[in-house]
Amino acid sequence: SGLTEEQKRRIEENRQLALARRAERLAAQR
Amino acid sequence: VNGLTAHQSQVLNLIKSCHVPEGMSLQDLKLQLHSMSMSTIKQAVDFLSSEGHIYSTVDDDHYKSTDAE
Repeated sequence: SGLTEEQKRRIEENRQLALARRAERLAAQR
Repeated sequence: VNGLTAHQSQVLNLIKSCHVPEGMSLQDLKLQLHSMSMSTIKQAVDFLSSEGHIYSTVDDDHYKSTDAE
């Protein structure tokens, strides 16, 4: 892909944060 | 169905359908959702992001879905 290592690292970091947020929201709904 | 409004679902589905590494830009969303204003799209993006459905990638104009892959 045309992404730099720094960009790939940032994307993966944001993905993990979003997954954690998603799990938090789902847990709160129960 | 999933607790999202029609607008939010439309935005999420488009982001999910995009498979480039940097994700979908707000401009791409606007191009495909002609009937939706940019402020409505941004509101949907903010909500989806706060709920962890999507996340920003290379900058705050590009988004990917956590449901993808």
